Amino acid sequence: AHTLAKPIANEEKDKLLLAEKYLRRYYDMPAGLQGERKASDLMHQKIREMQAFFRLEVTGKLDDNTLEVMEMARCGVPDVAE
Amino acid sequence: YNHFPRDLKWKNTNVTFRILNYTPDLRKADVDKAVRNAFNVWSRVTPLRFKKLYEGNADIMISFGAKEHGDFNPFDGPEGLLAHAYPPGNGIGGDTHFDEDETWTKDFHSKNSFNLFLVAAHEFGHALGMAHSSDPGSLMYPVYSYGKGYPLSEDDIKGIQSLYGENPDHGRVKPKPDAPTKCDPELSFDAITELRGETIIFKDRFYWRLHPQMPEPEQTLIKSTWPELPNQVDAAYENPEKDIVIIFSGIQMWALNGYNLVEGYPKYIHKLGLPKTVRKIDAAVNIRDTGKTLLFVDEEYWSYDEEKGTMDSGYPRSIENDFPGIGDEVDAVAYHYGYLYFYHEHIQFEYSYSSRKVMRIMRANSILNC
Repeated sequence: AHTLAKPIANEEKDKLLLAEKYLRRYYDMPAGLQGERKASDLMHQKIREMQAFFRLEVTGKLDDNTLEVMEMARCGVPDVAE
Repeated sequence: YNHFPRDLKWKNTNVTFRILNYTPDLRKADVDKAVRNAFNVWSRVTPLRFKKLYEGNADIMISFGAKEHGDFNPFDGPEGLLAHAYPPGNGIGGDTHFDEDETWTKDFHSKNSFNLFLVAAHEFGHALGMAHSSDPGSLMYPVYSYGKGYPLSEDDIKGIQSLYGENPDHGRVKPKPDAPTKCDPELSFDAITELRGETIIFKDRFYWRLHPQMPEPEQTLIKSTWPELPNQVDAAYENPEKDIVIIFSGIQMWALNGYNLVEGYPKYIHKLGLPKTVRKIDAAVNIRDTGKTLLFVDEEYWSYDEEKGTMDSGYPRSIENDFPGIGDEVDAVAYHYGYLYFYHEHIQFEYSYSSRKVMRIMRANSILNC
């Protein structure tokens, strides 16, 4: 049982879902299963892209500033060219 | 600023748009105005000109829809995603969709509702070829922000001008346009008024003078008769009681007594009681029977009481609602024996003021015996 990941609190899970949806819609993050490690790397990379675009501190982490921007009302066109 | 890949843009600077449906949050006239003003933001700094269509397929089809609304790119309910638009191109290219689950407003500072003009100006940037900018002060920044005043930043202007160039009507000397030919089927008028029994029709730097005893209209340069007037007249009307003709151009107005300029002019049009947001009057006409002067601006009009010298209450009203059948914008208006003659582009509508309906539709230049 110790090899399973630690259950994430609901709030954390909501933040993660919000971020996934945001990055998928606006930063071209592919949907679907890609294995845990790969998905996490990709997610960090996309978070960095989004932070760079919004001139936030580029940490690759879902810090408060980043989440605050993700919760703002905005245009539905992606920020990166498709 | 950013563009879409391959600098996608419209090949022709005359772009058409059509509003397919309306949000119940605002009056129809307010949506029309917000859309028109949003396009003006971009035409002011480029050669782009926008023409409104009422049927058929336009370059930019504008609609309101919720959740999945037909393009497999669903909205997300209130807040969050407000609207989206597609880059220039055929089919869905240029089309602009607004999330009907939002609350749309024409205010600039209201909580939980979004200013349609601002969001439309941003989305039309996409429809013209602009991608998102990372400059927080620019209109093309992806996050909605309340802002008042002229919405384009230097960054936006550089971006759109690198696609389409500058607005030729601003700053650069433009070769003098030829005199308009009276029987050109596409001829439209800038303004029309009576002047002591004659009819004066303004077009570009010229005017035609029609007199019952003159078989042919006489074309003259405006400045050769009225040197103080500008080269472009937007609207004009005669006040028979005072024996003066009022000429409008931009935010200024002049009064003519016959062919002489009245002392104390030009004055600002806002002295009539128009809001400061009005920067140009499209058409004006005095209804001799009621003593009222109607002033037409974009899709709305005001009523001015000549005797009291005040604007009547309850205005602006919608042109389309009050004068059904003539569309929602006019270039010039005349009034004769109970009939209003609305001129828009190359068409004129004979409108019965008493029975409130269009009686005849003719070519605008039929008044010039064409």
